[in-house]
Amino acid sequence: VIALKDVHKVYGSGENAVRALAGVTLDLPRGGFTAVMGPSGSGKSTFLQCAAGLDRPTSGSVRLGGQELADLDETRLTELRRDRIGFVFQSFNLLPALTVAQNVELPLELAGRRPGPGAVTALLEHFGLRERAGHLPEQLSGGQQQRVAIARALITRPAVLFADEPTGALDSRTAREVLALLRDTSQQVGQTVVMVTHDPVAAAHAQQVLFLADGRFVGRLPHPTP
Amino acid sequence: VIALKDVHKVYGSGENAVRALAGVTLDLPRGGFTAVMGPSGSGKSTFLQCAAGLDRPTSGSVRLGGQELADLDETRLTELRRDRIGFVFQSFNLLPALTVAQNVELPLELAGRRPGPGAVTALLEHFGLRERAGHLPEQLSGGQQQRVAIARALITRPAVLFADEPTGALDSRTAREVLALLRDTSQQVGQTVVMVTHDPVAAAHAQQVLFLADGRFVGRLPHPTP
Ligand SMILES: Nc1ncnc2c1ncn2[C@@H]1O[C@H](COP(=O)(O)OP(=O)(O)OP(=O)(O)O)[C@@H](O)[C@H]1O
Ligand SMILES: Nc1ncnc2c1ncn2[C@@H]1O[C@H](COP(=O)(O)OP(=O)(O)OP(=O)(O)O)[C@@H](O)[C@H]1O
Ligand SMILES: [Mg+2]
Ligand SMILES: [Mg+2]
Repeated sequence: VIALKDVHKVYGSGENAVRALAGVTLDLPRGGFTAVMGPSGSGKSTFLQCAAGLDRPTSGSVRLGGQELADLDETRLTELRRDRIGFVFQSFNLLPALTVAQNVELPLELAGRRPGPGAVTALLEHFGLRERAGHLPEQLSGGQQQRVAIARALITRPAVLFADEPTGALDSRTAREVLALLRDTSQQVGQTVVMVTHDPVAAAHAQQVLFLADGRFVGRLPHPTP
Repeated sequence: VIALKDVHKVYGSGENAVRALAGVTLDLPRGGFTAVMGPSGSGKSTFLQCAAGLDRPTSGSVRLGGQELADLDETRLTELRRDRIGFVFQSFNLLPALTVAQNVELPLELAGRRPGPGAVTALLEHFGLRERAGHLPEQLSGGQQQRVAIARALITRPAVLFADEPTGALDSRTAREVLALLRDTSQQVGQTVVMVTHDPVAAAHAQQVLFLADGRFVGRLPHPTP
């Protein structure tokens, strides 16, 4: 359902050029839970952004559900992202002027869908944040904000969920609860999950681990030991 | 050098009140390297902010180097923070319009000090970021931004360094390099370091680990196993 072919991404130009992705070719089947690991600066966030259509590669092809993203104009790309993709950013990106509940509900609003009764509350309950529904992001701890960002990415039950360091700000117990939820949701609705992580505990929840170094994939570990 | 006495911090009021710190009493000697661990939402960031004079407790006393912080007006508190304290924030807080080098140099500028020749470059070199000195924060990966934030906190050789999750966005190898640097700098100049972390590898670099739960300290582990 995700197919990248010889994807390159270069930032800047001339002697200031940074080669963030240096030839990425990858096929990920529907319903899988894949972890991506690699050193700081190796291209993980860039890979996720290109795969999710949040950024355009410098060269190469990205297909999501068979659709070549380069064939979509900005409007249609925005619709595809809104309707079919969930994204957890490395720095959360919550809207500071919206409450926790409003932040979680926003993707549904943007997609013109009505939330099922109590859907937002149920998800917040799952993350231990129900009594904070009316608070603003700045009133929450780092780990609480991260959980709101994950809830927001899950509310639309997207076909593909991309998560950039979803447990980076969480203690080990909360991290395991969140990972179990990601894996269960994924199995129940056949959602494909691609998760970038530095955390071996997080990677152990995935079906396979791919290793990125200097902008290209250099290794694969099927069935990591839990 | 850091002394907290029955510190309470309550956010909001009435039925919306959140008791972030519920009676913290703590004495930390000069030159020590202390790690603070605890579940998400247990009060770690709040504790750090009160100890570093970035926030005022609701009640209780905070003394830094013998100085009762409640006796200082905002101007003198700002001077004390600027001249004697380094702080690494959980969300980095780099200035988006300044380059990496300008961000690192800023605390010296604000303190009216001249950087030693090549001091900024040497520190960036240490963090593997020398060739990015002229770039803006948004051009860096998450882990690279975190390293810039740590370099910025170290440039003034502060008497006390407070670090909130300094390795959260780093892969294990980069994390270990940064922790070794924190420990070495601390030993060489007798700097006191208080580090909040979820990462057992980070905590293992400290001389003692303190455990926070529900806004109070509940345990202590001297000499964690490396
Ligand atoms: N401005 C605020 N208004 C209301 N509540 C707040 C505010 N800032 C923090 N809190 C709450 O105080 C409690 C402690 O927050 P704190 O940020 O210190 O936790 P933490 O231990 O650093 O958590 P994490 O590991 O998730 O970063 C949390 O319940 C948090 O939601
Ligand atoms: N807008 C940009 N301009 C220039 N270089 C960039 C830009 N964005 C990212 N880079 C560079 O591209 C490389 C890959 O960045 P990326 O954010 O994908 O790394 P990462 O693997 O996610 O790292 P981390 O683990 O630290 O988050 C890095 O060297 C980074 O500095
Ligand atoms: Mg990243
Ligand atoms: Mg925190």
